[in-house]
This record gives sequence, structure tokens and C-alpha cells, in this order.
Amino acid sequence: YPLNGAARKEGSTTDFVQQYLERYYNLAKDTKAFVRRRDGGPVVDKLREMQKFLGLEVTGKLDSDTLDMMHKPRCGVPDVGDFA
Amino acid sequence: TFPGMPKWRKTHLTYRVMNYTLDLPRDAVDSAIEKALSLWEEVTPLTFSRTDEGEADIKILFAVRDHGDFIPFDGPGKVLGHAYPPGPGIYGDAHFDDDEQWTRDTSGTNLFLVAAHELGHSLGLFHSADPRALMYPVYNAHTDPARLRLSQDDVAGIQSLYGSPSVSPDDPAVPPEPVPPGPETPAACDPNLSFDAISTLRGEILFFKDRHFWRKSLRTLEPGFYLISSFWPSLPSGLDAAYEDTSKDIVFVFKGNQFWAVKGTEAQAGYPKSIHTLGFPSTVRKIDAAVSDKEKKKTYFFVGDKYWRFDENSQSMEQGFPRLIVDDFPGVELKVDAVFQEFGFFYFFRGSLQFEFDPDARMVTRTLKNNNWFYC
Repeated sequence: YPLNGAARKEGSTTDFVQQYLERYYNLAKDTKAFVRRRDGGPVVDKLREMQKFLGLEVTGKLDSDTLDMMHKPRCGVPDVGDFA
Repeated sequence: TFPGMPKWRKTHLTYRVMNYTLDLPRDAVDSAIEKALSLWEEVTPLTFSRTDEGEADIKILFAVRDHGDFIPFDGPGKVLGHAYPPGPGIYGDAHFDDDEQWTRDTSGTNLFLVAAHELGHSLGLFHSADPRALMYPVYNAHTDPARLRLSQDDVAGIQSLYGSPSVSPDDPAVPPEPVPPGPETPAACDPNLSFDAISTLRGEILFFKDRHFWRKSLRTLEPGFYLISSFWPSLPSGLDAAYEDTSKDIVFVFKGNQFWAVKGTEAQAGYPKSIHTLGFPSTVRKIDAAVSDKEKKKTYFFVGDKYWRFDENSQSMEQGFPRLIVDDFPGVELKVDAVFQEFGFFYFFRGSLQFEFDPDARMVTRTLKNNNWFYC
């Protein structure tokens, strides 16, 4: 475990975002979050999808509005994809 | 709707409250569920009855963490509940996370608001991307439960599955309606149609009736038809009067002894206010109709067979009023339902008739059917 608090916090945010996108936006479970790719990768695509669906500015980035929205109480039914 | 459009194949459904949260008295839970179901009942042919034993189409339960459906709840906050689309067994059921603090008001998590959303899933609605919709996935703590109305999007969604109260989409004789008529939805070309209130808004004309309004642009023949709540969730239905103050870009709407202000789709803070703040005596309980004379900066308020005149510059009611309508607007019926100003004329509405009044000539120039604006 990292001793650095900031790094730990960043890690937990990453996990949180990954889980959020997996749960509500059908992000494949083996996708590595935030791996730098020229095309942005599936996480950025899913972030964009989420931002568009929830009426946020579509940036593909984890800006404060996006994070705030992800932390709001919500319904547990996924926003996209099949309901399993 | 969910993939595959699952829906109930019958219109009468049973529901059962399997257990209760300790946060609320039982009757408060029962009442929240009943109210939530009635929201959907009002706009569909669906009816619901409660059962306290055996199988039910929609089973409602409170649970924490793992609760036997492989989708555990997550403690306080975040996920408030989930529900399953129509079908047998667990399908149709609605689960509420009992780690939330369930409340009747909005001090905690309002059970009625969440139940209305989850039961929308139970009936076959998926999430909506429209933030005004009840089926938007994120809980809005600022929604006043007493004023909750289904949005246009909610109504369109549920009626695409079940039709309107009197028309089922499964009825082969009647095709489903693309534009959802709600309960007792008024028809634009009904010869007996009357209006609650009429106002201009940024060059368009809004004709209010019950929970709906027609939005008429002078550039288009066909008026749009909308739920009032889909544009202004905080406004009441069944308005008494409305007028636009173009200098402020604000539409004021009146119901009973209160009035609200909206700017575009934004409700203005500090409202509703009492109509008596405008200078009406306490004997005036409601306004029948209102119109602002854009050039003269005067607003006319019609109450019974009299009218008041409000000076927009001094922001006060003028001396010498009320006066009889018939004295200053000869030819107009004694009492008016609605009025607005366009092309330099006042258009007064009473029942199914409309009187075009020329304020300069002080006479009625034409009497028309009141829905001629819709090219019926």
C-alpha cells in the first residue's frame, strides 16, 4: 500500500470511477482505467457517454462536475446496456 | 424502455409491501407507495391493488447490503434503490436500501420520490437522459415532493408501453399515439375548448389548460403540446392567469392567491408571492386573467366583472380601480378566462369564444372561435 496519502486518494478515486463506469455504463471489467492512449481508450469513451447521458459537459475528463455527479445518490439500475 | 421493451401484458397489477423500514411509520410507507403508483396510474390504463399475502406482480422490500438478488446495496448514500423490469418472479420488484434515512420530507431521502422512480422501472421504463424526468437516474434533493409531476418524457415513455388511460396500444383498432395525451387531455380543436390562461413568451403564445399548454409560434402552423411540469416543474397546474413582462423577460403566472415568475425555463427565486403584495384588497382571492400593455407599461388584472390596472413604472396599483370591464372594454363579455396582447389588439377569451379588441378604437373588432390560433 502506498504510504503517500495523495497517491492513495488518487487510487481510490480511480477505483471508484472504474466501478461506477462498470456498474452503470457497462465498462468491461478487465479494462485498465486511465492508461494513456492516443485515442483515449474505453474509459474515456465511457466517461464521455456518462457525461452526455447525465447532461454534463462532454469532456472525457474527470472534472469536478463529473465527479460531483458520480457521488450523488442515485438509482442502482444501470444507465445503459442490458439489465442483468 | 428496457432492451426488448418488457411490459406487463395486463392492466391490473397487484403489489405487496413485503416489509417496512423503521425510519417511518407504516402508514407513511404505504402512503408513499400508493402515491407513487397513482402518478403512473393517472396517465395509463394501469390500475393497482394491494395484497398482503402470497405472490404479487410488484413486491416492494427494504433491505441492506446483500439481500439475495446478487446486486447488494452499498450502505448509506450512493445507491438508494433498484427495481426490475416487468416479468415473473423477481421481475417487477422494487428494492429500497434501508441504510438510507427514509423520510416523508426532504430532510433525508424522500421515499415517495425514490418509489415513484423505482416503480417506473417496475412498469418497464428505463432511465431517461432528461434531467427534468422522474426517470433521470440521479436523486434530486431539491424536488418538492408535493409538486412532483411526471415530465413529458416520463409520460411519453410510459404511454409508449401502455397507451393513455382510455386507449391501450394493444387495442388493434387504435394505433398508439406518438404525442401522449394524458388523463382528460384537452384536444386543440375541441369546439368547446376553453383556456385557463394565455401569455406571450419571447414572441410565442402559450395557451394553458389544466396540466398542459399549447406553444404557438407565429412561424409554424402546428402548435406544440406540452406538460407545464416538463418546462417548469415547480409551477402548479390549473393556472388562473398569466402574462409576460417583456421588459423583464419574465412571465408571471397566477393560481389562487399566489403568483410565480419564470424567465425562460428558469423559475425565479423568491416566489410564489401573495397577489396581495401587488396591492389587491384581501377580498380578491384569485385573478381571472392578466395582460401587460407593452407600450403603455400597464398591466391589467381581470377579476369577475371588474379590472385593476398596475403601473409597471411605479410598481403600484393605480388609483381609481377597480373599474367595470364593460365600461372600458365594451363588447367584451362580463367575465374573462384569459387575455393576451398581439398585433396591437387585446384578445379576450371567454368559454369557447374570443373577442379581438382594439384598444385605440375601444371596440371589439372581431368575435372568433377561441382556438382559431390552432388553425382548426
